Amino acid sequence: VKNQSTLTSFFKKA
Amino acid sequence: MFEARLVEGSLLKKVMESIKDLLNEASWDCSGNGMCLQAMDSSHVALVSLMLKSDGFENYRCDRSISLGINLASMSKILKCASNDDIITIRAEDDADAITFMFESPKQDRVSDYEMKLMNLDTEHLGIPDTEYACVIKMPSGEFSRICRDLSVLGDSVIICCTKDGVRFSAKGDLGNGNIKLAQSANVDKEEEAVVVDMREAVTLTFSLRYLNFFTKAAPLSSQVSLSMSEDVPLMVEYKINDKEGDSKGYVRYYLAPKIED
Repeated sequence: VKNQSTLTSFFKKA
Repeated sequence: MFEARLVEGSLLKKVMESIKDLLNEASWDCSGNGMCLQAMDSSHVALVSLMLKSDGFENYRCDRSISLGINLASMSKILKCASNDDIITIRAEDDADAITFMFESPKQDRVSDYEMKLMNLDTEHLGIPDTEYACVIKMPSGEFSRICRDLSVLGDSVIICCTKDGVRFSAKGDLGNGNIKLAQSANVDKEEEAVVVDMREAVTLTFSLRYLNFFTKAAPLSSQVSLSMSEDVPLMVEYKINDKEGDSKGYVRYYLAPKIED
């Protein structure tokens, strides 16, 4: 089963 | 003072339609370069990054950089009051608490203006690294919309598998499964009808169809869409904003976090 990841785990706050 | 006049006003109407279902509110960051907007959806799964270049407007004046906090549903409703062939001018005074939209008919015999309140938004921006993607797929935007719509019949997710032979989109669910394979176009007369795969490495990723269907709302902006993918990084879906003459006025980019094994 695959789960939805979020963008904040890939992109850092600018 | 900020003022931007767009003769092909329908482009701004289409831009709003491409983001209003995904985002509730966002800031337009206006500078000498143009109008930019970056915002995530409320669940932080998808991000919109859009750019309207200053030289894409017939008149563009931005005395100092300003951030205009906008309720996007409200702006979309107001822009629906503009006819498709209207010229649209956006205006905001420095430190204003409102923005004005002016719509002029092509013959200038009907002029309307609407003032909308601005919002104070605490916006956080994400730094999106420049990425060399393993696969970049270009295809007709209508084809991508159809694939996302058709596969939604079967399941919530699509597996996109890109190899040198082409691209396969797959979905499965309680009622069964479906696959759509697109081959690279050998030779096409019209560039906008081509499927082109630029692949350095094969990639297979899984994404939510619900979000992809939101992204396809941008299809009226561009005859082509590009999907950029690398293993275990967010997908980038880009629609270029071109005017009737085909000149670039900017882009709408969507980023979507993949579905991954725990």
